[in-house]
Amino acid sequence: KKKQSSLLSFFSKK
Amino acid sequence: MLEAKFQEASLFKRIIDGFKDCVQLVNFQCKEDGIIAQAVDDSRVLLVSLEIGVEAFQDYRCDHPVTLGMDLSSLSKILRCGNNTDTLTLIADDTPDAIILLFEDTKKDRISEYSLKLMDIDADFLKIEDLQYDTTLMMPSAEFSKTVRDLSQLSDSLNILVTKETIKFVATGDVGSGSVILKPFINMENPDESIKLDMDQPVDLTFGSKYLQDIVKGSALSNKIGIRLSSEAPALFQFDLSSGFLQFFLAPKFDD
Repeated sequence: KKKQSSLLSFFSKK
Repeated sequence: MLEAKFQEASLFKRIIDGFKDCVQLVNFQCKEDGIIAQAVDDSRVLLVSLEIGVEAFQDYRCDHPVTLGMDLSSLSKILRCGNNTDTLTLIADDTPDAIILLFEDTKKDRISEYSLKLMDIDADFLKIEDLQYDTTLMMPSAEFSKTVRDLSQLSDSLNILVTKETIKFVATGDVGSGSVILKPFINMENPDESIKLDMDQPVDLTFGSKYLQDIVKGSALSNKIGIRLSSEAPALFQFDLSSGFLQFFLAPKFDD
């Protein structure tokens, strides 16, 4: 089963 | 003062229609060199990045940088009031409470003017690093759109596999499964129909179908879609404008 990843694990908040 | 005139209202309509279903509140940052916007969907899985360069406008003037916070569902209602072939001018002063949308039908001397109240939107702005991609793909947007819509009926996940000579889309669901295989080719007579593949590393990635279905709504903006895939970063789906682009960054699904 695959789990949806979040953008926040790749991009930082400016 | 901002005065940004589109030769045809349909361009701005298509831009907004391209992402209004995945994000609702958006800050449009208007500067001397054009308009940019970035917004992330509520689930933090899909990021939209828009850039409209000055060349995409018939006339463009922005003396002072200004941020216009808009509710896209309200904006969309107003955009439906103009005809596609009308010119559309966006007008705002330097500290605006509202934006004026002016539609002009030059043949009939018909002018319609709407005002949309602006919002103070506190949105995260994500810093997008220069990402390294394993595979770059360019294909007709209509073909990508059909593939996504067809396969999404079968599963809430869509698998994209790219090897040296093959691009494969796969959906496996409870009722059955489907796959679409494409090969790169060049159409000399109609270059937009070509499929170009530039692969450094093979990829095998899984994405949520619902997000891909949001992304393909941008297809009205361009005959082509650029897709950049990486095993370790969000995928980038891009529709080019005559000057600028509409980009979607989509976080993949990974093994639990």
